[in-house]
Amino acid sequence: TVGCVAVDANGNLATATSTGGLVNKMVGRIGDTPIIGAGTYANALCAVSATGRGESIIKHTIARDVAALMDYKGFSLEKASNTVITKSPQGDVGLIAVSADGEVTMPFNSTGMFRACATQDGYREVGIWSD
Amino acid sequence: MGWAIALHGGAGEISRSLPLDKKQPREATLRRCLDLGISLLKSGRTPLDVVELVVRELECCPHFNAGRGSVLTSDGTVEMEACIMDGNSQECGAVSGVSTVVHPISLARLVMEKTPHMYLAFDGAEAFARTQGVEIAEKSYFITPSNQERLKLAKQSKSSDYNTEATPTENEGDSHLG
Repeated sequence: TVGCVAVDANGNLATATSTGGLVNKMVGRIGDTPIIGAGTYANALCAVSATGRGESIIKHTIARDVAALMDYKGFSLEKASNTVITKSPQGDVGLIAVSADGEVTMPFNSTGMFRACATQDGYREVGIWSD
Repeated sequence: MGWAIALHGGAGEISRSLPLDKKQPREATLRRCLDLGISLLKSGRTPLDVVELVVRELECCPHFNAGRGSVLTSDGTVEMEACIMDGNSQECGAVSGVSTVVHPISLARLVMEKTPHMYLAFDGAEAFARTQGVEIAEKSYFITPSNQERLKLAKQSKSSDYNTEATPTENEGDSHLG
């Protein structure tokens, strides 16, 4: 799976996700991260793209939950994302997210996640594992 | 407040013993795509354009599981999915089960912008792609020798990824999720 989330200096947000799914999946299987609300979601608060085991991501509505925690509980992007990842099946899920305020986060509970990010203030990160 | 961008190339059982020939091209692609996204944001392109164009680049990389390099179904075929969403308008588009579209993410955006619907799948998505004149390729374009080998190994170990965790040795330290 690949994905990208972005916010411009005016707080406009967008997300995109694309995938081939799972090795040896059944023909006709739909069930990965590019399901709207499950692995891919954006509103006026944040943009999220998830990756990992699609069935877990759909059942737990990963991307929408991040937005909902920000909207209904007033969580920051980082707190909302970490909460969702912590409560998701361990080993199954990672996500990237940006907020309208220009925050960025990339938590995961799998062994690793191929990821990269940058912000206007000069922060830049490219990584695979947790360290 | 300021611009920000993040991108991923999948998550899962990625062993720390991942061979350099699998690690380096992926890191290089992540850096190149990050630079592309930064450049697009600095030039004033909309976030919707940015995420589409960055994902298009990732779909071209055979080392990631999307577009060219997508993993194979049990029949050895490719069935891709993509989704795009705009935060302000909450307009969105998605496709599933496409097998000849070079950039599924752009087809998803066309579903969002050119149809009254938000999700097309399989034959309907393929037919819509033809009406829009998007780039099409032979199915062999998407299938890499590496993914043929991964399918072979998965079948030999009777794993479907749903219930059997391949060890790092079995999958050469490569992720088989996401």
